[in-house]
Amino acid sequence: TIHLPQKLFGEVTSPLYPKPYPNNLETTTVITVPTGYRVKLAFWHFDLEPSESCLYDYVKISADKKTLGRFCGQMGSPLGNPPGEKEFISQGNKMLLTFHTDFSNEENGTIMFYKGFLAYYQAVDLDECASQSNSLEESLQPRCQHLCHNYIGGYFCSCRPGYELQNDGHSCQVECSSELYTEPSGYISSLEYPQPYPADLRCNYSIRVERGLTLHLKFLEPFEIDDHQQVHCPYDQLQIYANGRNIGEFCGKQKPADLDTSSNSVDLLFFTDESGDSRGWKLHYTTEVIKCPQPKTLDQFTIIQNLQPQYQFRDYYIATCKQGYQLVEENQALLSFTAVCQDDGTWHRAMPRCKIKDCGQPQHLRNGDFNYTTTEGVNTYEARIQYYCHEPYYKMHIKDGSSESERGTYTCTAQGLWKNEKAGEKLPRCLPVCGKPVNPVEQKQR
Amino acid sequence: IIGGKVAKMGNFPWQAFTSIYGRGGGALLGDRWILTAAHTLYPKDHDMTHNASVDVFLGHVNISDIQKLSNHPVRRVIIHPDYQQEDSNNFDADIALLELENSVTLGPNLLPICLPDSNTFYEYGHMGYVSGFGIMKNRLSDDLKFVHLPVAKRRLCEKWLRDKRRKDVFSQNMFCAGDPTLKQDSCQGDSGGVFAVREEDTDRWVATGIVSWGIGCGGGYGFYTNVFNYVDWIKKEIGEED
Repeated sequence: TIHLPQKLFGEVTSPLYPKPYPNNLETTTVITVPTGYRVKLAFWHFDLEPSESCLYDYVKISADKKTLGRFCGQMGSPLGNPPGEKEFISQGNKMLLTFHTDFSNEENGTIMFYKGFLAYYQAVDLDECASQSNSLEESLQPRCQHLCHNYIGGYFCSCRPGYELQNDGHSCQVECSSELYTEPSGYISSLEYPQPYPADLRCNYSIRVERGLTLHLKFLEPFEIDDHQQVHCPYDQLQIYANGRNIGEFCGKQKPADLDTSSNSVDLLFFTDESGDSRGWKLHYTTEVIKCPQPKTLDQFTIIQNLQPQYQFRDYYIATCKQGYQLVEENQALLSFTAVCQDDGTWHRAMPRCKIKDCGQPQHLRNGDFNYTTTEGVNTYEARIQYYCHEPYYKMHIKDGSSESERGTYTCTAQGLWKNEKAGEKLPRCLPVCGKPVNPVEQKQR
Repeated sequence: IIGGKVAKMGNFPWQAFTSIYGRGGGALLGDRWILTAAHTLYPKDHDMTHNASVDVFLGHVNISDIQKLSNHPVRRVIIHPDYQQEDSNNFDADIALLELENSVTLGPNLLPICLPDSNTFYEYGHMGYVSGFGIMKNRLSDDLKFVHLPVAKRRLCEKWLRDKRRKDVFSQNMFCAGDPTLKQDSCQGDSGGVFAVREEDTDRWVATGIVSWGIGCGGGYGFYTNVFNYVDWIKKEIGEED
C-alpha cells in the first residue's frame, strides 16, 4: 500500500509507467486530500491486459467503503472494461486505487506488453450541505438542525430567526429575547409561522432604523394568537411599543390594522404560555422618510429662499424679509433665520415674522427742524422727511449743484437708517446767516 | 461813542459787550466766535500779574439788560501772534478771537456780521458805523451808541499824527476813520467793536475794522484794525468748513 502525501492534486501511475508493468503485482495507492474536499480522479492513459470481467489485470477504484469500478483493457477498445473519460469522485477525502496483475500477459501464445495507466487526481470542494440530504436518505444525522452553509473546504450551520445555535455547532434552540432588525424594511414573524409557535416564549423583536425614518407595520394573514372571548389576551399576546410607548396589545384572529408608528424605534414583545396551537403572526415593516410640514410664512413680507416641494429630516430653509423689513422672533430682531427639519417631523424653530424697519425718531437738526412729507409721525421704511433751517437767521449749507430741498430730504431706508440720497446719514448743517440784521440802523434825517 | 446816537434793538445785532480789564466791545462771527481787539485782552502798559476774567454778553442794547441775558463763557482766547503788548505805541495786529463755550441761538437781536471779501471798503469816504458802550463825552454810556463815520484819507491821518508829534505806528494793517471836523468818534470802552459797512450789492453788513486806538476822542481820527488783512487768519482759527 502506497500512501500519497496529502495534496490538492497529483498523478498516479502504474509501476514502471510508461514501460510495461511487471506481472504478479498488487499495489494499492491511497489518495488523500484535505478534509472538506473530495477526490476527483480521471485517467489520461489506460493500457492494461483486457479480460472478461477484468479477471487478470485490473485497476480497482474504491472510496467511502464502496468500489467505484474495476477496469482493464485499452482506451477506445471494446475489449475489457476501460474507464474511458469517466471521472470518479469520492464522497470523503480519500480514494483507493488498487492495481492488480497476474502471472503473464499473452494473447494467442504471443507475449504482450501493456504500458499500464496514468491517472490525474484533484481535490474538489465537498458540498457538505448537499451531502446532508444524501445522509438523510440514509437515515444519518443531518449536519445542521436548521440551515447549512457550504464553503470551500468546510461548512457551518445557522438557525432560523428566534433560534440560537448551540455549542455543538449543529443544533438550534429558541432564543428570541433580543432580535434586532436594522434594515429599512423586512419581515418579522413568530417562530415557526405559519406553523404553531412554540410555548413559553418571551420574544423581543426590536426594529431600529436611522433617525429621520418612520416605521410602518403591516400584518399579514394568517394572524392567530391564543385568545379568550371575555378576557383580553390572557394567554398569549403581542405588545407593540414605539419609542418606548405602548401602541397596542394584540391577540385573536383579527389582524391589527396597519400601524404608522411615527417612530424609528419599535419593539415587539411576544409572550406565550405553556399551551396553545395558534399559528402566530407575521408582519411586513417598511420605513418612510419623516417629512416636516411645508413652511408657511406668517406675513406677506417673509421670503423662504429656494422653497422645496417638500422637506424631510435634516432639510432646512432660510427665511429672509423683503426689502425694508426685519426678521423678528419673539420680539427679538434677527440677523438671519434658518430652521431645520427634526427627526420627529417638526421644525426646530417656528417661522419668524417680518416687521417693517423702523428708523426711529429723526435726529434733531441743530438750528433747524423737519417736516414729514409722508405720514406725520411714521418713521418706518420709506417714510420721508424734509429738514429745514430756521430762517432767516440760519441757512442750510449746500454744495454746488444741489438744492436745500434735495439736501434736506431724508428717507427711512431698508437698513433702518434715515439717509439723504447724496449725503447718506450725515445731517445737513444750518449755518448762521451773517450781516443781515432784521432791524438795521436807519437814518432819515439828512 | 462820541457824538453818536442811541442804537435800537436789532440795529447792531452782532454787538458784544465785554468786561475784561475794562469795558470793551466785540462782534459775533458765526454762532460761537467773537471778534475783538487784542488789547482788550492784553492791554498796553498794564500790569499782567493776574489774568482778568473774560465776560461776554450779547443780545441787547442796554448794559443792564444785556448783563441780565447772562454771560457767555469763553472756551478759548486767540490773540494774533503779531500783536505786541509790550509796545505801547504799536497797535499793529490788534485783533483777537474768543471762542464761546456754547453756540448761541441766533435771533433778531443776535446775529453775526460778515467778513470782508474785498479791499474796496477801505477807500476814502466809504461810510461805516461804529457802535459801542464806551465813553460818551465824560461819562460812560448805559446804552449802545453808534456813529456814522467815513474812512479817512490815509495820508491825512499820517500828517495829523505827524503834526501831533506822535510816535504811534500807523501800519498797513490799520485804517483811519472820522474827521477832525465831525466831532464824532469812537472812544474808550468801544475797543473791540467793529467798523461795520453795509455792502450795497448784497445788502449785507461787513466788519471791515476793529476799534483799536486814537488820540483823545472826538478831536480827529480813530484808528481801526484792517479786518480784510486778517480774514485768512480768522478763517484758519475758527476752522471754517465748506
